[in-house]
Amino acid sequence: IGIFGNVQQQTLEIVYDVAGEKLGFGYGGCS
Amino acid sequence: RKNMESHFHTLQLTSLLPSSSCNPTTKGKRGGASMEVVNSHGPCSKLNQEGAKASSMTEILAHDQARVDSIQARVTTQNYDLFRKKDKISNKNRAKDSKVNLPVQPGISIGTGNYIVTIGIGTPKKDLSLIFDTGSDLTWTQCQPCVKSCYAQLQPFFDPSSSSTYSNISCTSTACSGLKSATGNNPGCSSSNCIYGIQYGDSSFSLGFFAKDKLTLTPTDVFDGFMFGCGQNNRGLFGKTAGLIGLARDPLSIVSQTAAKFEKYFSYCLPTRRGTNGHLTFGNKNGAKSTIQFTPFTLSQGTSFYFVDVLGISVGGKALSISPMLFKNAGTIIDSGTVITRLPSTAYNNLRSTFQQFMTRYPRAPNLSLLDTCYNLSNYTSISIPKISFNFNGNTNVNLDPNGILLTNGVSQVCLAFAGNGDDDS
Repeated sequence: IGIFGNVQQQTLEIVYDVAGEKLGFGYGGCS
Repeated sequence: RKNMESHFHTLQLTSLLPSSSCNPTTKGKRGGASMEVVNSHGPCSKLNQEGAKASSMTEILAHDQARVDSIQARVTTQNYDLFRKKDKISNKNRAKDSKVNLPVQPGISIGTGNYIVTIGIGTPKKDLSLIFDTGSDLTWTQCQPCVKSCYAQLQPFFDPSSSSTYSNISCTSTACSGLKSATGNNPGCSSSNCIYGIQYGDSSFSLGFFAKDKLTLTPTDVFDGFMFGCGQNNRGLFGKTAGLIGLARDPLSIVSQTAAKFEKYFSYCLPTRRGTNGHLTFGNKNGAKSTIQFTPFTLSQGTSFYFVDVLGISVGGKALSISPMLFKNAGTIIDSGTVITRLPSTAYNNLRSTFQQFMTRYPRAPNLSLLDTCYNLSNYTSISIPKISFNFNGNTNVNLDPNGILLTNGVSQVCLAFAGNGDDDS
């Protein structure tokens, strides 16, 4: 399997809507 | 010029280098059940101070490969079991499965490129800094009296006898039975107390009482009866943390145990080794930002990992010529504990060659462990690198931050932060 690792996740806002079965990406999550 | 701005990052090299000072600007300002996340190797990590020997980048990448190997083995093993049970395996796959080397150790490796979050357990609450892991389920911490063994941690060990709300969980409880799926191991029983054991792919392990106590995320987000591991025998690559917080999908994960309030919704931002202001936030109190793009999870694959569908990758505005089926055949998970993104071999080779074409002006440097596209940027203060974006199912395009494209081991060894798997689909 491929793995999207934590270096690539840096500074992104990563949203886990587990009940809604979806993953979100946004920018500037650490600002 | 417009093309350059659209498809390239032009940046100061210093923006990729670790910082030696911690200067958070938004600490405490974020709403909801939000906690600070720090990079264990970054300037804001207390675990990275007080004379602690820092891991080298080579060590971090070696441990990262151990984690990836164990994730691959865990997924392969589960698929292998599913195939055997359902007997629907094709002859082609049957031949492949016969070559699978099952891991000596179950579970996944901890790795050392970790992020840390602090939670409170007990009454009165004790703050515990735990490894932040979306790839495992059970939350555990080292507990006194450390009957067998504990590794050195920065904070005092959690002492159950000092908490008025602590209790051990009975062997006969449903929760105790649930440890099998959360840890991969059958629970034990000692004097009617449920015993958990979790072993990771690098031989790290934790074993102790399965217990419950009050969990405090923030002063207004407090959960009675939170179930966690109270470790009496712990060894491995946990650094100086107090244990691990499991953010995967099993009913015993913190995500499931707080579902009544947070509805299995959480978000985070992982800071760079230079930056600060990382967070882990439970719930959707403020509503999702309209700028968030969503891609569906593929949650039916028998593990607690979070699977997503990658459809394509662009480098410098150029869509790589890769069939979406390549990604679909292999599958992709998102994992907070793996450092470097792993791609199917063919996809990585394509990404690497395209990236190199855009970087010919810069002198090359030796490989850094599993990273094979490195540059010596000693003579540069400003660089221009191609943007890399991922296209996920749901028309979701994600442009990576420059820190997600290059990993630095000093200015003389700046490397493309991707690696390939050994095979496209096994």
